[in-house]
Amino acid sequence: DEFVVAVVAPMSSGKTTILNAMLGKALL
Amino acid sequence: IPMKITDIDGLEEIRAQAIHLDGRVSGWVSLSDEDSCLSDWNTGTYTSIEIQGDFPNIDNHVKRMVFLDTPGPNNSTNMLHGELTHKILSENGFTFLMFVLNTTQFGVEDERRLLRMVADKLKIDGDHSSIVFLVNKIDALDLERDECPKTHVGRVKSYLVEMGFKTPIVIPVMGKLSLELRVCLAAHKAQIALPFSSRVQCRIAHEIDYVLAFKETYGMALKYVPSAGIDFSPSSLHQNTAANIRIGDRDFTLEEIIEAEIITGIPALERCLQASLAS
Repeated sequence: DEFVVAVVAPMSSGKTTILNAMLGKALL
Repeated sequence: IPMKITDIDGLEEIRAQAIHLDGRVSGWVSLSDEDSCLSDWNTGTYTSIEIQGDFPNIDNHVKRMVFLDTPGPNNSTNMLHGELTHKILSENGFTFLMFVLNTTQFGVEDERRLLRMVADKLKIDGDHSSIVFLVNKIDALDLERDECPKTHVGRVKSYLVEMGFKTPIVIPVMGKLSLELRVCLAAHKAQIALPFSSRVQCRIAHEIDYVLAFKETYGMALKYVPSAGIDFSPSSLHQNTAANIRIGDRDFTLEEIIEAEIITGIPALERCLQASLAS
């Protein structure tokens, strides 16, 4: 069973950095 | 291109695969700090990327958390991005929505257009409880010139209510600092050198000093986040919080780094997501 979180943001909002922070690594 | 990122508890590597326009799948490739194929895939002839890794602070014992990362729509660069986001929203392929706002570009037209798209979608669904708004780069405010995080969050909430969102949950975050602190903590744990140049380390040290100097002010803005439960007593999390971490030319205790990390708001976001997943 999946809990799907859609991540929506305008450009330059830093959303990828937030996902990287949650992963703990700058890989995305 | 859209990325589907699946949290798999205990997975030691982070791996990715690309789905080609004709349906071919690249096969799993392990991502490393030195070499990432993601940028090549993002500019090539692929329709989507799948990633699997362990989000260490999110527990999947009830359901598996999956992030659907949509490309940032921006009218001036690529209209297709907006269409893709619209498609993902209209296909109902999600249970929760995380909207990232930028403190430094609050209220700009691209953001407003995207908020309108989401508000219209939620108007149809009638469900406003499964969305969280992140106010990223909250550390860009100049607190020494009386710019206040709590006031800014209040302003964002009023703006969102005007846009049609009922009682929006707003979390002020500092994504970049959180990532850097977590990389420092991981390096400390692994007893390896910090993967930052001395110049970057000095900048990080300066930012830690700044957020710690204003921790009560930042804490006020985080106080009303549901299930965040912010407290500044991280000693229960680590056995030896008195241990020192050297960043740039400064020595910080582990406790100070963890305090700063809590202030970044990312732990509050993780608790909020975890609570939504569990409910």
